[in-house]
Amino acid sequence: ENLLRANRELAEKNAKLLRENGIYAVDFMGAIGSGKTLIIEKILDRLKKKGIRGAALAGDVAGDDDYRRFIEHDIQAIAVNTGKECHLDAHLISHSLMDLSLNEIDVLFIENIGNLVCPMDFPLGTDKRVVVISVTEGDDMVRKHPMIFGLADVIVINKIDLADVMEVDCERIKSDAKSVSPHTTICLTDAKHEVGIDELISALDIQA
Amino acid sequence: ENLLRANRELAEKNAKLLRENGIYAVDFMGAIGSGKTLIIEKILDRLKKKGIRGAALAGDVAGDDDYRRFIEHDIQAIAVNTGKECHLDAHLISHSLMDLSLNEIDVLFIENIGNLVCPMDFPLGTDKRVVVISVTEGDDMVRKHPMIFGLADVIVINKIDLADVMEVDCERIKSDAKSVSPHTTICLTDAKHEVGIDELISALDIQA
Ligand SMILES: Nc1nc2c(ncn2[C@@H]2O[C@H](COP(=O)(O)OP(=O)(O)OP(=O)(O)O)[C@@H](O)[C@H]2O)c(=O)[nH]1
Ligand SMILES: Nc1nc2c(ncn2[C@@H]2O[C@H](COP(=O)(O)OP(=O)(O)OP(=O)(O)O)[C@@H](O)[C@H]2O)c(=O)[nH]1
Ligand SMILES: [Mg+2]
Ligand SMILES: [Mg+2]
Repeated sequence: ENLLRANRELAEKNAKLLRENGIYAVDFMGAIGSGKTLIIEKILDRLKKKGIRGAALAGDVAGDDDYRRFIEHDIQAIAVNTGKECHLDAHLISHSLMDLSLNEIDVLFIENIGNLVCPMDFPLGTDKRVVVISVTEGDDMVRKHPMIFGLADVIVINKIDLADVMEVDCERIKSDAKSVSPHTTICLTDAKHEVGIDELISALDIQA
Repeated sequence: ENLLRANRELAEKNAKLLRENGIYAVDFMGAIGSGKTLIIEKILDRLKKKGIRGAALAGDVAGDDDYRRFIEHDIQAIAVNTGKECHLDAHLISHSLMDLSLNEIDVLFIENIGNLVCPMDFPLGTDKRVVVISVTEGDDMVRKHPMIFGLADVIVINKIDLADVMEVDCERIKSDAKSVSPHTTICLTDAKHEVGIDELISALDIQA
């Protein structure tokens, strides 16, 4: 409908602006508390070591918790509050982009609102869309939300260090993901202990 | 706006129908994978032992995973799929109520879509609204979503058995909840090992 098409057009404008500034952008969607922020933090550190300049837009309904974590990494970051919207949209992103020094950024990470439904229909203009779930949500996240996983470029199954205590089978989640999204790369990670982060960086095609 | 008011009016109708049938109803909202289904399952078992007849509406975007879990407890249950809606609404509930034998139900549990934003504005006509979060989402869920916690009758902090391995402080989450919702009862639970379930049942005022 009109709202969605207007968003897609604005997403195209965002994509163009990012490209013109040589910025590679990734939209991190995923379940609430699945580890999106920690994963981005770990990637930022790895990129910094290679001289790649990261930046982050922290999407949250309220507060600046994630923004304050990103700032710790000495990067440009902006807190994007949506109030009651359960997803970021291209409009919010286009405004945020105006507050960044785009020529000083190589890779932009956008952390979407924790939600496996709403962000689906609102592309932001990024090169990649990632969906993050964690084993602590149980093993049925993919079966319950097939659509968002179907459009992901990369699916991340995080907190694998807790799979045993949760009695959750990562291979089961992985095969569910493969069946709804046969061409998507699936990464298993433990962001806390920095397992699988390098593999995720290469799955994202970040020139690193 | 009009949509919200229409929902509230329909919620009133649902409440009236439930009251006329002597049914006590609880709306279980909360984060994705926080343990809503397992908590309801444990409560159903406890109620059955006391001769209290429970029933459940399993709200999910897709699939009938939770419905099939509820059915195992030999109760009336209905799978309510929303498609792309990120919250149940009074309209969906009014339809589901027509498919239940209301005179054979004492307590109705409605499991809402896993989401800490959208269900807030859509009361369903229940006696109580509960919000469930788990320690595995981190310790900032309340700070990031103050509004939904503000309207909860009971707040459940689940998976406390994993607090140590997550290095999450339950007392911190509890005090955050107390400050945004001073009059709300806060229950700490471990649904997996059936800790805190009786306290939750009494906090919900279920005549048990
Ligand atoms: N054990 C373990 N804990 C993790 C892992 N990744 C993240 N965590 C923890 O999980 C909690 C949530 O992590 P966040 O990075 O805030 O997750 P998020 O998806 O950004 O959360 P929201 O933005 O609030 O939706 C924190 O307590 C993290 O320390 C992991 O791989 N293993
Ligand atoms: N260790 C532990 N695991 C739990 C606890 N409660 C639930 N789980 C597990 O957490 C996972 C999710 O539980 P569910 O009951 O499906 O959670 P839910 O909130 O209904 O999930 P959705 O309906 O998909 O949003 C399952 O693997 C459960 O076994 C708990 O208190 N402790
Ligand atoms: Mg975050
Ligand atoms: Mg459930």
